[in-house]
Amino acid sequence: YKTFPGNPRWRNKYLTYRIDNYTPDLPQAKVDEAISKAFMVWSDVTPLQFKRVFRGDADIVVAFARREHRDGYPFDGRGNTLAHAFAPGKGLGGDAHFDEDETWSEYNHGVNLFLVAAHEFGHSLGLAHSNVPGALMYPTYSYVNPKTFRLSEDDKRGIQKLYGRKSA
Amino acid sequence: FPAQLKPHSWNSIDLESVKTYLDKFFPLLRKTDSQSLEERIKKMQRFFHLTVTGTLNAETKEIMNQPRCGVPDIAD
Repeated sequence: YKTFPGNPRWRNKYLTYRIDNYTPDLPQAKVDEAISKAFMVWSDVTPLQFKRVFRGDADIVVAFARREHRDGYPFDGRGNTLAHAFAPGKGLGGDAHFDEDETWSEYNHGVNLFLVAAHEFGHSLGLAHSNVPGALMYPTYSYVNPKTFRLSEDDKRGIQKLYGRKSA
Repeated sequence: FPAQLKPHSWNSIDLESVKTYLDKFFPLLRKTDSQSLEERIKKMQRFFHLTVTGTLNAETKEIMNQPRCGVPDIAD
């Protein structure tokens, strides 16, 4: 696992997130569920807790966008880059953006939103890319069944290095 | 010796795409950094546990074509 230079992380264990907009590819309830489950991947193994807010400031803002979307890192149409996120910090820090030119899906046809969101939230919490194949923080996308998804030990060590273990 | 690999022996599209990929995901951290394209490809091949050749071979192209996250692989 790797963290970002300077090990940026959130000082507060209670983090807020806001879903800024939705993809037409999925029912809104399915997007809400995928995002909530993606956060649970990390809250299940650390003291972190995530609360959704519907307006105002949020530590992590989730948004769907295409091409240039005012953060200086334009998306590139269908395929290639699927999403990106920013390391913990103010403003854009922690925010996760998903390329609306992909076809987002609940299963394996298209790009699985839960898997990509869980990866991007790893960045939102301070993890950089891992070069361990099979790790959630490995840079390239590969589908696994969300129902049988397990966080790798490499990812678990990384996030617990930043935030500690979940108390029993 | 060693003889420098002549990039022009790749077609220009390959060359352009590999430079774009390396600039995006394995950026030179300082403008003053100067690394040959071969060295930069080797760094990428090491990261992805590929055979380290410094050339744009099939398995390297395959990785470059996979859908992926937009955050660089070198955490800067």
